Amino acid sequence: KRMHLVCPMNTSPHVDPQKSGHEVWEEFSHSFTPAVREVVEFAKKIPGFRDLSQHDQVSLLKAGTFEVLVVRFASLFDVKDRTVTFLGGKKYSVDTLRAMGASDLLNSMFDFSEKLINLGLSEEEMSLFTAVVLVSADRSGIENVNSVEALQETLIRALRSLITKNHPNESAIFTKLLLKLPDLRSLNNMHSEQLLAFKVH
Amino acid sequence: FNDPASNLGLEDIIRKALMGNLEERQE
Repeated sequence: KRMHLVCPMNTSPHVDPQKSGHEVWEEFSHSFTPAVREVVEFAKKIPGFRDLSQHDQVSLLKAGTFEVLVVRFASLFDVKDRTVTFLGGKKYSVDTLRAMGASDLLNSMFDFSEKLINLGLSEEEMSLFTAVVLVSADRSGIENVNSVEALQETLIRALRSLITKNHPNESAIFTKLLLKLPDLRSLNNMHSEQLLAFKVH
Repeated sequence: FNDPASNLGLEDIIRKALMGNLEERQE
């Protein structure tokens, strides 16, 4: 059976059947590495992030990179046309990706992207929200929970203040944004299950 | 298998990307 990689972090979902599993994995890794590096560069710019221990910086990034990428690449999911743009620039319809083996994760990603984009956040708001997504004290393996929690609270306060200032008549936006955090966790868990299944195969 | 980030090689990429910054701090 022909294998496809339906994650848009690939250049294309099509896999060269001549390539070994290792080569396919290497190519996939090569595709998403620049995006992961950008997440690390973003994290470094969050005031206070570099003051956390090295262990906690790595733990937060390991646990949260997928969620940050989902937020950053929400625009790859065109809800109106029901298409996904891969990193190679080509668009694929949901039906095509479904036929290639895409799971319910794809529909969940569409739902999330639609709701997030509909909030109409500015670049600054989206950036601060992304920082809140990354700095979560309840990630596994955090050594100094108090430090991460303190930074998380500072970022949440800053986000609330920015949203209140920019949208004085839309107080629900901040609540809606906080409710996106469990949605992202759920997507992260679904994605981890997919990765597990992929590795087992 | 319980750590998808490590399986993806993500931890290695993250550590390398953080490294320059962390070395600066140690100096």
